[in-house]
Amino acid sequence: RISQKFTDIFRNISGKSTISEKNIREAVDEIKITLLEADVNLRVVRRFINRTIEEASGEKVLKAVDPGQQFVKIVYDRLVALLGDERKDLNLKGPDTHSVILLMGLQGSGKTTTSAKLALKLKKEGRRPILVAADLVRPAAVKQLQILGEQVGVEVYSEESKDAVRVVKNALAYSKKKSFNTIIIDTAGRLHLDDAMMKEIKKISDISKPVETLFIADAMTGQSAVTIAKEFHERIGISGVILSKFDSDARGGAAISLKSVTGQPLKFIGVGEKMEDLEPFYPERIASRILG
Amino acid sequence: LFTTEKISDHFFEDLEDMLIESDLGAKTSLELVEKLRKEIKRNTIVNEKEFIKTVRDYLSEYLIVDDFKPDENKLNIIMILGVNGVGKTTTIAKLASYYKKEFNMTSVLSAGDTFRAAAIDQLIYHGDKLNMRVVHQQQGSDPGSVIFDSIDSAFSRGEKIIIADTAGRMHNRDNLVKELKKINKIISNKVSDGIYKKFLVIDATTGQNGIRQAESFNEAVGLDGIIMAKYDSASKGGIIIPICRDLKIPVLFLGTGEGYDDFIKFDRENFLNYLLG
Ligand SMILES: Nc1nc2c(ncn2[C@@H]2O[C@H](COP(=O)(O)OP(=O)(O)OP(=O)(O)O)[C@@H](O)[C@H]2O)c(=O)[nH]1
Ligand SMILES: Nc1nc2c(ncn2[C@@H]2O[C@H](COP(=O)(O)OP(=O)(O)OP(=O)(O)O)[C@@H](O)[C@H]2O)c(=O)[nH]1
Ligand SMILES: [Mg+2]
Ligand SMILES: [Mg+2]
Repeated sequence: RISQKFTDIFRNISGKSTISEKNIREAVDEIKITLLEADVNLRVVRRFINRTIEEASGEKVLKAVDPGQQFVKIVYDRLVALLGDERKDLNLKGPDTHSVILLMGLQGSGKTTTSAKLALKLKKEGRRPILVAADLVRPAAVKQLQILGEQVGVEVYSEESKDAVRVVKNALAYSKKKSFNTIIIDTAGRLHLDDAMMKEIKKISDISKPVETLFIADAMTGQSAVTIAKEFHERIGISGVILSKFDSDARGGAAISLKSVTGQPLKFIGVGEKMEDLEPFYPERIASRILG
Repeated sequence: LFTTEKISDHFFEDLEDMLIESDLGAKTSLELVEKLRKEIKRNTIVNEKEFIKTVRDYLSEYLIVDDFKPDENKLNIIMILGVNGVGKTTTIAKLASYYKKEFNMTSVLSAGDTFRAAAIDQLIYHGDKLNMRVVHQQQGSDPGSVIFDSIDSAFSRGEKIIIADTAGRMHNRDNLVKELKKINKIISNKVSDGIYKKFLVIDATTGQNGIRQAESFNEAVGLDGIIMAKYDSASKGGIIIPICRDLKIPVLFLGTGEGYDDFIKFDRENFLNYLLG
């Protein structure tokens, strides 16, 4: 749809006349609205736009036979470049040592489901994963993980306890004894505004020394994605992002906000409730979805 | 006293930014700012105080707020629906607690999410804590049949309120929407002389997709109200504004945390105060 809008804006420009500043401005306004309606954060949109204008005012568009299409291409390419990252595989240590993957995020973002999905994926790849039920707050959270663990055939470490840090400590000791090489820790949903809960996850991170601290974010998150991710990144440190519920029809602009504010790679997307519904993150796919 | 020169473009830009960053959406924010520019041109706004008041008035007008008090003389069934993870199950517990505290009415909780792992356990936990009965079958059973049973058993025991949980579902999954329609039909047919309400739960951190959710579910089964959970997050929950304005569905409550008391009736003034900083 945005390519049609650009075609309309540049419709009356033939190969020999030049594109006016007005055309560029109109096109830029269209991108701005498209990105905002796709839930990309306003400040991120601004930065993106400013850099795009420079390129759009350049030779390529001005001399193009179809400036509208050229414009779309520039925007699309820039989004892909922004989203892309070579580090998008899980950064795990070798199979004869321990790798801890810590999952964190807001309430209901998909952590428990995603931790089981990751366990299944890693098991299929020949690793020996164990799931740690470190959400001791939500009713039936441990049971939920146990059921999912059973579904994917991965052991779940859990304890009758209210102390998540203690459970993680014991889980690490247990995992070493039993030679699991990948320890996936599911944690309670929390707000960055909750000091006690942020302290808890900081402690969990300190004692487990994860190779991956994954922020699980809901694909439908709006403008506040930036504030949230920034806090988690500054206080705990995010090594990667997983965007869940991408099977919704949310445009997923939060992906851009998250990447741009943390600088960390988007690793996977969740595309459903089943354990197989985890896919690698492809920037091209996300970029075209954001552009609608 | 200010004139159109005094209200700089900067002023409009700042307002537009604030509305967009509160998730009102680009379209709604721009429309509002355009309306204000026209008012300024017509000199109907003469000072800053009036400007702020006008913004508030417009936003207030967009909001539709309502209340629902169960009828003590009838069977009231409330179906709670929404996409995955927004806070439906927790909201049911809060709603049941609210009706107990405010009107001394006890609810029967219907475990209509027969799909997700430990969904039934989660609701049973709440039922225990609240001392309210939970009607459930085993995982994987037909949600329509659970709700059917809940209505029968509540009716035979003279219970007045049933709050039915449903599985989270994406509004763009046809088979899931079909299932919801089926459940809706079962309830409508069975509660012909009772009161039947359908409340959508949305997450306050949701962006523009919130409108899509409300629109699709409204089209599928018809919505009587919206409850916005997780209002205690960093989000201003501005998405409720285009939902109310465009779809004419009232907002009823806000969820402000994970406890039963973290539940308040939607208050227009407080909401706007917080939104406009
Ligand atoms: N459609 C869809 N649903 C998902 C996806 N990931 C998770 N869900 C669903 O989203 C809901 C919440 O998932 P959970 O895994 O419980 O989320 P959580 O982050 O662990 O929640 P808390 O522990 O309460 O913070 C459940 O209904 C899941 O089945 C996804 O990729 N697509
Ligand atoms: N901070 C905060 N968390 C909430 C609120 N409402 C619900 N939650 C949390 O959000 C998470 C998901 O809540 P649920 O009630 O399981 O959500 P749901 O819509 O039933 O999820 P599914 O059944 O999986 O689709 C839980 O961790 C809740 O404690 C709220 O108002 N504020
Ligand atoms: Mg969880
Ligand atoms: Mg639920």
